[in-house]
Amino acid sequence: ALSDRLDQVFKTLKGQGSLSEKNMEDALREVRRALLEADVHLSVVKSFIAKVKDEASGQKVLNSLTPGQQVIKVVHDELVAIMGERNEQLNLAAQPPVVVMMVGLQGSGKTTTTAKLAKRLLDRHQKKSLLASLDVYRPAAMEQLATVGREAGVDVFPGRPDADPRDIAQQALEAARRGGQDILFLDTAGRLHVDDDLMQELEDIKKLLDPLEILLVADAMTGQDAVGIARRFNERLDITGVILSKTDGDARGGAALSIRHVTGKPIKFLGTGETLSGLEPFHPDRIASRILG
Amino acid sequence: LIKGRRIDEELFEDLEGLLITSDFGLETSVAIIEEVRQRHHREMIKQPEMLRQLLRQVVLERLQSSQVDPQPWPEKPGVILVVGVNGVGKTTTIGKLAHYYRGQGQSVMLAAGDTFRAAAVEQLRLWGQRCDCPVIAQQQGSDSASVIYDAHNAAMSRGFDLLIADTAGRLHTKVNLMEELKKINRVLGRQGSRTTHEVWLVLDATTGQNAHSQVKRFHDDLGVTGLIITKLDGTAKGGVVVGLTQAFNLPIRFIGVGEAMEDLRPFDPEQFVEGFF
Ligand SMILES: Nc1nc2c(ncn2[C@@H]2O[C@H](COP(=O)(O)OP(=O)(O)OP(=O)(O)O)[C@@H](O)[C@H]2O)c(=O)[nH]1
Ligand SMILES: Nc1nc2c(ncn2[C@@H]2O[C@H](COP(=O)(O)OP(=O)(O)OP(=O)(O)O)[C@@H](O)[C@H]2O)c(=O)[nH]1
Ligand SMILES: [Mg+2]
Ligand SMILES: [Mg+2]
Repeated sequence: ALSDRLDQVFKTLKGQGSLSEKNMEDALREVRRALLEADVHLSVVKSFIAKVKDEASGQKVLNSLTPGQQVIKVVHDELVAIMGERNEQLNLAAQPPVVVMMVGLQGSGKTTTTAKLAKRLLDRHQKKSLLASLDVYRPAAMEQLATVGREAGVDVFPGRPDADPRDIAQQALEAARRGGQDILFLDTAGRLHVDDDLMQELEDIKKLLDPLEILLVADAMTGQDAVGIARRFNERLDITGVILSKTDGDARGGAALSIRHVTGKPIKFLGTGETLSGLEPFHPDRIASRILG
Repeated sequence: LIKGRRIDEELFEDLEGLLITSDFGLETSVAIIEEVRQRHHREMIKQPEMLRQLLRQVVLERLQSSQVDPQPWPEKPGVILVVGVNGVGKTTTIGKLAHYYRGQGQSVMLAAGDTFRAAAVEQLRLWGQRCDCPVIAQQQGSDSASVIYDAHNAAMSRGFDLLIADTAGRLHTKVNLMEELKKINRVLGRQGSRTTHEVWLVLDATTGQNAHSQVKRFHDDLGVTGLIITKLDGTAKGGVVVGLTQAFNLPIRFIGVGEAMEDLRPFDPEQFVEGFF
């Protein structure tokens, strides 16, 4: 683990003097290695290390910590600071129905997460949701949302795969108004951030429905591509938040740091399982520890 | 990146950065660049273009060492068990594989072994319709191993050439879910005189270094016989597979390059390497 590697670097330094240029170089090399192994993007690692170097250099070695622990503390604190506040809630401050749009790459967990969020809002805040699938492409996508919506105890708009997603979205909004629902969730089809037509489709839907939240659902095991993906979705849609899915595995989750770094948008929730209860508010300190490994 | 530059330490560093940002992973990137550095010395390479060729060659050799030509199915029906973590593209890939083998004149049956996820059976049924392949299924919540067992019996008695079994996505760290797959493996292994079936692990090209943990666990638990890399039509290059093929000596059977039935290609190491450089 990083702590062991750093203790190795500093084994001659215990309890004396300060963290010097030389032993900082070696220590930072280990931190760089840990972050890259955790899938943090190379450019993000470089900028992060530069920051940590400033923070840590010249610090007096504390008696209560080994130098290795001290470096970890600086790195950990810096990670947490970048990751942002814990538990930023969904923004629901508008006339109902508030529109929440779920976007992201194929298979990232949008449909499942939509139902999880709706269930959470119902159970904890007594907010009623209407779910609408705009996925006219994937076989049985609408059936999937209908099933998980039913499981979550919320209504699902009956869309059809031969319709245009823009029309379905507008009809669903009408239905949510008539039905008096607090929130309308739009579950969109997975798409590549470089598919211009499909990204345009999202822009069109945004323009038509003016969602208060546009949430990027990203897989915790995403590698270096996380930067490119997040940047594209953010540039075209100005996303309002991120949900990191499948954090119940052993992926280090460096994508979280990359995404946060390149978009500046808050990570609001973590997907923690396949069932509808598998959703937790974002914990920056827990994710930071996991990335460091 | 290489054009018009002199071959120096800075160039090697930039090349290493290129590998890292293509998900090769730190360890593999360093090892590849070290090999390039050594061979460029020995072979006295002066032109940058020759360096690009050398880099391509070094990566290609690592991929080719684990590639073996696919063999005809040892028995009838051939059986492919498709496994992998959640959302990587197993069900879609099965639809594509069915189309591919039908195109070669084989009769294909599908087993709806994902008895857990919402609308998983419906999704596979629709794929079955597209290539005119029967889908054996039971209702949601039934036992996956029993569905696959029934499908295997049906494929044998009806003389099908190939049975492809879908399974629910699962994270490799979930012991009870991996036990379910081991049970399916045993069930397939004991039927008739069959002792060999393919176990193909599907990996998403956007996955980073966690692919190592996925392959290790699935391989330790099941004996993986092939890999499929999906979503290579995106911007992710799937560089992690270079380190994987080295570490586990597993062949890559196919790649997925889109969401339609035809978007499947047999793995070609040369084309794959082209995608990087
Ligand atoms: N273990 C785990 N699995 C998850 C989590 N979130 C989603 N999944 C699973 O991931 C797979 C994909 O989820 P979907 O909700 O279908 O993903 P999607 O983004 O809607 O997929 P597309 O619509 O095809 O783009 C399913 O097997 C889900 O059960 C999570 O937090 N943990
Ligand atoms: N762009 C692209 N999308 C793909 C590819 N393969 C699969 N997909 C998409 O990825 C998403 C998930 O595919 P599935 O086949 O449902 O994945 P799965 O592994 O069966 O998912 P679970 O059963 O939930 O674990 C769907 O939206 C597919 O259309 C590919 O090669 N390229
Ligand atoms: Mg979906
Ligand atoms: Mg599936």
